[in-house]
Amino acid sequence: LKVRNVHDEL
Amino acid sequence: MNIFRLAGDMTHLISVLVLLLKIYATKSCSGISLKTQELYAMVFLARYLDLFSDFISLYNTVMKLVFIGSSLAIVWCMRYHRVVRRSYDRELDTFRYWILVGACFTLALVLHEKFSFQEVFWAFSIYLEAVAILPQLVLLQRSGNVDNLTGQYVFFLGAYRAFYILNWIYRYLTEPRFTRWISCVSGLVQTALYADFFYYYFISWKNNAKLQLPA
Repeated sequence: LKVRNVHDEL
Repeated sequence: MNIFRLAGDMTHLISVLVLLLKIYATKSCSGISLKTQELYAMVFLARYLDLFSDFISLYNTVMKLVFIGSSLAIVWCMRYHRVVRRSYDRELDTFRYWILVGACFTLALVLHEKFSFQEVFWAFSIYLEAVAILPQLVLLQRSGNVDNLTGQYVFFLGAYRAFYILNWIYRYLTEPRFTRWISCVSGLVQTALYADFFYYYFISWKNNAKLQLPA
């Protein structure tokens, strides 16, 4: 599963 | 999520609530820079483009909606609310912020994590937030005495990113591949811009005097 670089910070 | 980031988000939320309290309680926005509010609206709109595409947590989504909604509501209020708009310091709030917007967008086109629409706008929002407080700080210096709620608003707005710096240090130490240079460097610049405000805020708190920024 290619983990997309998701911004988890606000 | 760690305690530093939660403290940062809560401090940021408090700053928004203090500003809303000031505007609704006093029906006045004197001392508040509309340009900084507009820059923050741009920051949130550019940063939360993934609002509907990436679901991270209910907390994350709710906070994004709160920040976008409150920043737009404040801009609307300061521009169109027939009572509030009369107290806007139009002639003092003259910072030409389109230069900042242009410079940040150009920097984002050059320096980003990935060259995609969403990532360029994300980097743009990070750079823009670092300088978004400038019109407000200039307005505080020009308008001389600062009322308590405005001072507290700016204080909490500055403090939240300081908590985020602690969060980035913590994540760097605890997560193997954590590197967020864009956020970290921008966050340091952003917090540094508040340094003199924090100094004068501390002095006024220590002497229990009105907050005075030197012109």
